[in-house]
Amino acid sequence: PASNLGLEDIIRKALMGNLEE
Amino acid sequence: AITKEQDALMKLIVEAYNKHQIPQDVTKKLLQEQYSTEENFLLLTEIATSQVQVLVEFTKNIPGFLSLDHEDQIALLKGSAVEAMFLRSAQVFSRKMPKGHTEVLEERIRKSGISEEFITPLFNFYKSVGELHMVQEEQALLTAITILTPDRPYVKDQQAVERLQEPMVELLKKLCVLQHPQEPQYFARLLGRLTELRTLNHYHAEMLTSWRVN
Repeated sequence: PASNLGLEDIIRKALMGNLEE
Repeated sequence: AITKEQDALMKLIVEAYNKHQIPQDVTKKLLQEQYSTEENFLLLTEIATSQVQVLVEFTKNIPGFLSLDHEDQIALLKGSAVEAMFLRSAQVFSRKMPKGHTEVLEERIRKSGISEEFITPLFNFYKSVGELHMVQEEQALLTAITILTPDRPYVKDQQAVERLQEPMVELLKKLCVLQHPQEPQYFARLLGRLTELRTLNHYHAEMLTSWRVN
């Protein structure tokens, strides 16, 4: 369902965050 | 007694737990008066999103997590997000909240289009966690242990996750003995909450579907 996809996108984006720091 | 390494691990986890919180401006909205069902729905969705972001920031600080296989990191976070969210929100209900805040929060959840079938088990969970009066170290460690659950779907290298989770469980066990000497069953009761959390996972998936239908 869309919400799970949303969940994974939020997680991937937040995890990638450490590359920008 | 807790070893030097265990103490360092605990401090690190608790510090990360406290550092990464839902931003004030988001939680403040929860306490503002009179929202419609739709606004409650949007507000809860915004808070859930914020909680997932906070969860990831906290998890990055768990020693060894970032050295796991990248896709396993995603699988662990995805598999534990809902449980970690309810574990954390439970503390909001058990902490000494200023007069009336808990009632406002409860009212908001009850009036957001979520079916009663889900709200009852959710508040039962909040109550059972509240009765444990967990200290901060226990809350932080239990959250880390929930995230490092090896048998989440799609996790490939379960042993690597177990190697990270195991020292946390050992540390939590010692902490429970130290913090609750007169309650030998305390550690078992904490783990019991993790089982209860898993049932909430199931309810949550159903709740999302019914929410969308409404």
